[in-house]
Amino acid sequence: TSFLRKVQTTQYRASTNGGGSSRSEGNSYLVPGATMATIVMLGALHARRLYDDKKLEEARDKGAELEFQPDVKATFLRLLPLRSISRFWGSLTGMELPIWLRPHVYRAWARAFHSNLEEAAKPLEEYASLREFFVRTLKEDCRPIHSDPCCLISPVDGTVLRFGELKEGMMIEQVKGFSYSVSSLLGTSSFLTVKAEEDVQQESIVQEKTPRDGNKKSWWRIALASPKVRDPMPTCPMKGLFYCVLYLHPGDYHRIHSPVDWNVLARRHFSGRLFPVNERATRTIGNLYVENERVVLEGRWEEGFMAMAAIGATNIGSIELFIEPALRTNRPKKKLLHSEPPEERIYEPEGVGVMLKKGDEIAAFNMG
Amino acid sequence: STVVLVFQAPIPKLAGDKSASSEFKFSVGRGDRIRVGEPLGRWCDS
Repeated sequence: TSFLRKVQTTQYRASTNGGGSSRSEGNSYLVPGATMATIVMLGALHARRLYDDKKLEEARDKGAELEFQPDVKATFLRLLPLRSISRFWGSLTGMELPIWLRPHVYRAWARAFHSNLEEAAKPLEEYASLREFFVRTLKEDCRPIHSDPCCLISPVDGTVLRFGELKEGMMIEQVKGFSYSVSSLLGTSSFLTVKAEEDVQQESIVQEKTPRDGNKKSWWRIALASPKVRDPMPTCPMKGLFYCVLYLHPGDYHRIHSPVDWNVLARRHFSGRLFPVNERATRTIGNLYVENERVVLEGRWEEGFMAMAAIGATNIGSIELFIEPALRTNRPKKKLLHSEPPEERIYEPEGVGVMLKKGDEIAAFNMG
Repeated sequence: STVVLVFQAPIPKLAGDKSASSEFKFSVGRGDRIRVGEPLGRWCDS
């Protein structure tokens, strides 16, 4: 309004002065004009996004399954230093806030992301920073563990994106039209891969080099290969193998618990990118979970193999592991390549590892 | 953030019965909200 008023005033002055100062007045339009254009452009983009989201929502309500559609914005994301941005965000949100300001900031966060503040274990004033508030613990009994001994519980608060049984090919569907292999998610040195390869060797009774030897060479091939050739063992299904993908919204409780009683035998840290992992990103960015920074825990439970991959996202790339507090993720990289081999640790004593009970806290997603 | 679970779960005792589905059943649906401690799935106790 002030801009329009200014335009009217200037036009009036120009007309009364006979147009002599039109050039200098013309320059004064540039800044507000550019601001106006930017606001209009951002408004248009936001309106278009809302329109797209509405269309998608309508399609989903009609039962249509959303398909993978790579777009330019996703390509643009690859150029951004998302790891550095996330670290900066972590430092910013790690700054101690004045006590009087804390409840206001945390309530605003809770309003924006639908967090339940009543479940927080401590009064809001006691969380020194937003980062600390983000990984807050909950009051006792807020998350009762289901009493059925024959059930596998959810390790996190979140939304179920995908689940099912792993069939031949061992592929997990990211979204309709795009899948990734389990071995590229967990690592080629996964016990799952090794066991499957051993099964193949036993069946064919052919003497080959050991799987571990092969794995040392193949990590980079898997990281750089196109999705079609990522699966190194497409012909070896393991029966009774299931998967479940759970997405945590920014306002959710961000600690990870043990889904069953199990022994964690190994940990693998994949230093990767930090793309967003929201619903839109799953539709537009290929290999999202395979490329992002993640920590994989592997072990055994009473029914066999168990693995859990905690996958970071933009601004939430700092994964804290309570069974290994020294582990640090999203650290500055010296190499430019994103496809480094994972850093692996076998927990002692070998074959036993770290024993966890159902419901035990294992890890947390931190800002940074 | 995202968590992916990969796990083995009980399978039918009948060897060679390829038509039988696994005994483990998920108790959630796609898009469901779930919280820590709530069952993701269960199997029959042998």
